Amino acid sequence: MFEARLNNATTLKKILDAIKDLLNEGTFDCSDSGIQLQAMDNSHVSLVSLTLRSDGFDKFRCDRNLSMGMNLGSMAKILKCANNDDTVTIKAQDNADTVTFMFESQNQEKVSDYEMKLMNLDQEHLGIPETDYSCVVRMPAMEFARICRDLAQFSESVVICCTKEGVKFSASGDVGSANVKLAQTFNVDKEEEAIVIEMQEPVVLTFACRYLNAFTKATPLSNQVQLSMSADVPLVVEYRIAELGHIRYYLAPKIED
Amino acid sequence: TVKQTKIGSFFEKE
Repeated sequence: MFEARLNNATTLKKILDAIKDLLNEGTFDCSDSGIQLQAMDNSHVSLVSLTLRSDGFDKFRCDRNLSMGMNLGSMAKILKCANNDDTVTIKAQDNADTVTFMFESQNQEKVSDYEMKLMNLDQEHLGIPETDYSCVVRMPAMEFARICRDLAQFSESVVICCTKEGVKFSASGDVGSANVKLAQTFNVDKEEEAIVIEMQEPVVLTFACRYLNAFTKATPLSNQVQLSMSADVPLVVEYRIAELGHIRYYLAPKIED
Repeated sequence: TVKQTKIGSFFEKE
């Protein structure tokens, strides 16, 4: 039997909001170490990797490894039925073809359960090599979301240029050209407002805005976002999920033909 | 011109 409980539905609701527009469906691979989901979007230009550790749940039981193919749009609809402060429990029998979501109100007066059919998804799993990235930028997640949204008005592509001075986001098209330069911060009082750049060597990479803007749907999950870049390999956009895990988005670059 | 690459050309199927 599989059973995972969170005392607060907020995080799970935000996780679904962070992936449901990019992915139509995904397989939740459950083991005693937690829940993993890895899936590419339909165009195979981006990949989502979600990791939720079992010790981040308020109760976690996984007798046998279990893969649950979920329609993420349906799962998001079910989670819309939960209040943020409801306790949420995900339950499935070992060789089940359905999964149950149970929501309990804080005052225990209201208990709801929603049963959803599971899907047979034969999604292939991709190996993501450990990479020592040339540039790693940590910055406020809201700032990154704002830049992606603003620059998408100028072009379908954003050029990210990272040097020891700072990181520059550029876009140019019919409207005109835009450059947003962020310098590394040194004396911020709040860690989450810092802009930290670890640079082995400078990089210049081009990415499609529409995917970056899909990734920033994860902004409510974390104050900070981490961008990892190396020449001619996918960008990694990572949001940590406090005390539970992280969501990593990989975006294939646009390269000179 | 810039060409959009695919994830599959960077990560191998396991």
